[in-house]
Amino acid sequence: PHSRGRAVFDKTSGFLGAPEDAVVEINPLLRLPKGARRGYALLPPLLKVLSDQGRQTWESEAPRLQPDSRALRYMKRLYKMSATKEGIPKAHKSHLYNTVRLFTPCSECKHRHRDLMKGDIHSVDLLFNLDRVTALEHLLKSVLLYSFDTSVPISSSITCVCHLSVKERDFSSQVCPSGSHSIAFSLHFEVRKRKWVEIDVTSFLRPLIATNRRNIHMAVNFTCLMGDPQQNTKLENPINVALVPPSLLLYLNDTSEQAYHRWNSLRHRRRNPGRPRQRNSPLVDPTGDKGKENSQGKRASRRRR
Amino acid sequence: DENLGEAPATPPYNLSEYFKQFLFPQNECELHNFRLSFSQLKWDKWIIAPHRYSPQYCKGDCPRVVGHRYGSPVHTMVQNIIYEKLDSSVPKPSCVPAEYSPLSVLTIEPDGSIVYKEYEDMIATKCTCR
Repeated sequence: PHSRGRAVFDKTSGFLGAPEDAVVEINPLLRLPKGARRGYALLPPLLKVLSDQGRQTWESEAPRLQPDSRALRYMKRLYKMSATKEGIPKAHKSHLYNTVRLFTPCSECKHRHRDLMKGDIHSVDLLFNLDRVTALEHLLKSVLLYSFDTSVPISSSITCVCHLSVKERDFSSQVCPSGSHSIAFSLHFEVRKRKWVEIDVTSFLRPLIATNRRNIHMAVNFTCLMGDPQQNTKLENPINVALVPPSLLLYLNDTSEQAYHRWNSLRHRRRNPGRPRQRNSPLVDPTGDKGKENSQGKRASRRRR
Repeated sequence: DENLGEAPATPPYNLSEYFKQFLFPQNECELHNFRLSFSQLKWDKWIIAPHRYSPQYCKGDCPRVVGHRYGSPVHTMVQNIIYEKLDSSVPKPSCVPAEYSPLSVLTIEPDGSIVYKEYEDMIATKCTCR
């Protein structure tokens, strides 16, 4: 019920939401009333395991597409940075996302026009299918993730000019007319050990994702040269930046009940701070205590002066 | 204990020990470790991380006086009294989780995309009697 535009019961963002290819035959006694399903996406697959029929279909689960190995490596690294060994989200994280989705392009058409004077021009058509993003997952940030081929030496300084455009335009929305569907930018970076580059395309993709676009079709043109114009190093030696088509990373805030809401636990901790409440000050605002303390401190110092 | 010359027919009754069995039951309500591997459930093909999951569980007897120790509401004690004194068909309080911690999971979706998601209330961290 959380999938956009569809009322499919088992296609949810809940834990154990797959394998959805398995036939679901839940004992009528175990079925939840319709109104209760919305917040209980965890239950159907758990019920499948518990029911006798579920056990059989569980074992004959349909095979699923295997992800790209580079993408898998990146997400494993993200997992290690985000969670402890026991799998508990790390407490020091200040971000608001509780979901990160990585999509590899469905199809791409590569056009390469080699021009040694101007650098390596690499044009790629990318199609991303965002069916797995549910209506309750709100976009916070979107990133194109590139990896370099191994021929680029580490600590190389690279300057790229990029042009990003959406292939199809959506004129269906009367309320929000289509904004800019192409952007051009230049970026400069140093090649590090892991050779990943993340390009923030949030402002570019947000209007498309907000209008529930299932398929994002874009063209990306990259022209990259080694060197840094700000350091007055000569731009030369064209490099093949994107042998591997980029992946699309979406940082999302899942607002469904089963997702972990970090701000909820922070608010709970602030309400029970463990330190005594100051007598002469108003109640500490859980969302703005830092600002109030600063302003009170400033007033106190002004009085002293 | 005034007849010092005679040996007592029965050993002196230790009231402290007698009452302890009520206040501090032997198998008291507490958190127990339980760890499972997703391969046991044959979910390891689509759950990449973590490899193991420790949901934990609560088990044990609830004392008659719960209040402060387990953070139980007063109703728990009332239900205990009802069970003992009035109607034994009313269930006595049970040892259940009171607090949970979340779990981060990395999974492969059917379309081959990869998702990192943080789920709430996946690991029991504290028990209570309710």
